[in-house]
Amino acid sequence: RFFPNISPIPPSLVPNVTASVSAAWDAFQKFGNCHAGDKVEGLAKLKKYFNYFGYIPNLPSNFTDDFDDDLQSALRTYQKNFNLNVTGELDQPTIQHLVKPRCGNPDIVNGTTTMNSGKPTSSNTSNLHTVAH
Amino acid sequence: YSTFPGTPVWPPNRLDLTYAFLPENNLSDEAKAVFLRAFQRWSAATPLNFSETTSFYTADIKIGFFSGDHGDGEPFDGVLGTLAHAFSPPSGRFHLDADENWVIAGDISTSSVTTAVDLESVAVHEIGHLLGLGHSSVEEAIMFPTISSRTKKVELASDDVLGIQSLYGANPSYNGSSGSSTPSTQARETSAAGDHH
Repeated sequence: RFFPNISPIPPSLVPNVTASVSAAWDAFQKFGNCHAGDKVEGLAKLKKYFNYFGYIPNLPSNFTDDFDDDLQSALRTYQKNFNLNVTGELDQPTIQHLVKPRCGNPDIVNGTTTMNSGKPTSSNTSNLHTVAH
Repeated sequence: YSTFPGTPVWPPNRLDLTYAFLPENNLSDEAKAVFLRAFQRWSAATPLNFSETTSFYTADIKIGFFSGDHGDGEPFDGVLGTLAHAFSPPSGRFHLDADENWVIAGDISTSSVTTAVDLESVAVHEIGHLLGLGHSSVEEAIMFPTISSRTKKVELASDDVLGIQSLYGANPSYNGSSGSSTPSTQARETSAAGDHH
């Protein structure tokens, strides 16, 4: 559907469109503040999301709804890549970012990334140390 | 910025690239012009040139709008979610989700439609992939993976320019502003308009 500008968008589309926003990833909204050890219905879909974009490298035959180590690791990497606080939890800032529209290309290809999570941190780079006198 | 594993690029003897639209999409000239502007933003910064051809199957870059499963193993998911995807060089495949509410002109920030997506913004991003760039963590960069609806982001950031010039070198006439260094025809139009004013 193409719209040459905003005004010609048929008003009848608006309510339908609003309803369909939830069709893609809006279900992630219900995972607010769940963390490692939890089991929440639908987390398997979130794992598939992370698998699709390269954060969980191997596709298990059957994703579970457990908040396991794989999911926590994926969350940490995702949060680092998107400049979020690295909590390893499904906090609100992370969820708000997860539901944003995005490019379908993976962030991590073949397990490697040069986004933030692939960059060295200040703790493992050589720094110039100075002492005040 | 990042590149794909192995850093694939278009070879030095293929810097003049052709692009074509899937004939079945029957795009309007106005929609095609959006892609032209997107290509110009990258050619302004690099030695790459892009020209449209009507021969879809021989074009270097093949642009198509598809719904759902379209045969490449990466099905689209309807309104929002994933908007588009593109393949690394020299594949040239550039696919967009036909179910999105693509806006091709006007001030998208004033839209009352919450799912309106700016086509040029997405096109500039995907062309970055077609040329060999991966995703960036720099939020201002075109190659940042997410874009909010009703948002326009089309200017290359310094991170994008550094990335693409690391792959292809710089356009000698590039002046650091992707919006003002488009090809000479546009520069002449600007000049003529200024004279008239």
